[in-house]
Amino acid sequence: QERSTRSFNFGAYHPLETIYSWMDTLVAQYPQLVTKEEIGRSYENRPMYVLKFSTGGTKRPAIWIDTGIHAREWVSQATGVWTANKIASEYTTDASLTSLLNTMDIYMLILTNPDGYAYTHTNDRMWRKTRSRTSGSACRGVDPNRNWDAGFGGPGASKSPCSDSYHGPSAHSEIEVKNVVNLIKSHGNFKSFISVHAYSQLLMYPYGYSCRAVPHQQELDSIGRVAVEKLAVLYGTKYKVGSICNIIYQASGGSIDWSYDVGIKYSFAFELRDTGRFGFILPANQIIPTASETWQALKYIMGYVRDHPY
Amino acid sequence: ERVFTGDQVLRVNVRSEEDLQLLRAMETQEEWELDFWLHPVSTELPVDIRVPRSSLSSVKEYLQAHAIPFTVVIENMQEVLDEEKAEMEMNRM
Repeated sequence: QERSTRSFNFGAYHPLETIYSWMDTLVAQYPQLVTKEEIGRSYENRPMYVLKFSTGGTKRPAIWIDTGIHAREWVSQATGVWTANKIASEYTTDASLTSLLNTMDIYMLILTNPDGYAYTHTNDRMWRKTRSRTSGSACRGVDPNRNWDAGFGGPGASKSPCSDSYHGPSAHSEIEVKNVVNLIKSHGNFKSFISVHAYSQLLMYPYGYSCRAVPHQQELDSIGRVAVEKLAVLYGTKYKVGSICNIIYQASGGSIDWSYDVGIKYSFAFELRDTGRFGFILPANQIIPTASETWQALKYIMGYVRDHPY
Repeated sequence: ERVFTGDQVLRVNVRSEEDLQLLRAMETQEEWELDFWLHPVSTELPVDIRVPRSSLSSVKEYLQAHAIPFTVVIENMQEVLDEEKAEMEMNRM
């Protein structure tokens, strides 16, 4: 077992068990700041853990970050691990992060699709979906980012269980999605919802299920544009900014559309590197640069959320 | 464990609406078992497709027949995955 977060290799891809074990190390190292909470179990009965970063209080305004809802997008889970460590280790030394954590909590779900992630390590490196069974079909899995109650079953999602973008039998049918929905609803005070995917370098805001502008489109767009400027400072990585529908394609049942529609104004989705040269098999030596640049954007968004309460 | 020996990833830089339509038609060809990493959505974004070895010749012929230029970004996916796996094993040691 990893004995210290200092001996953990953040520049490597790790299996699920190693990441879960590392979470315990992080909690042990920063017990005043970090707790690990089980929010439920996956379809294959794996625990789903969120890391909660909190300096006290109850149900403070909070920021949600999830990584790896699509199993094969490995750099996003790896970025989640690096980011969690960054948050823990820079509290009290980074002024902006410290002031944020003095008033708000951060929740991080690093393995949002644990069954899918385990499956990418053991059976099919290119697996994207959950591993749930669909009655009457030999094909398994639902695209968990088409399964949210936001234009569910509309354009940009497939009704075929064999498709990689299968929306599932009903909204929130996937227990992995339902677990997050339950937590967000029962908490009731999330102010920002950030979902981290890979690849193709985009920073997006709602909607995906519709191409009409959301009421806060201008504000979200300007936040996004500054965030990607901050991100580009480190390595010049270029991001596009816009609504899901306008800069990728119409896609219904997505998580940030749901979060926005339940009142979480600052809802964003990242598509991290790369440019298409490696796709979902981004070399491990790019994990830390990817995570470092993403952190610049995340910090800006989180600071903005802190400074603009609603 | 699923292997990807000979699978390639092709990148298509879309030039026109006509290209887009032709690429969208490829999405419906189920027997090719294509895995679209980037879907054909606009002329501003490239399209990346993981093509199984068994469909490579058909897909390339289709693209060439319609004069749609493409490049191969990953020659053999399994080689890249083997490198990734070896690196992970080294890290674990």
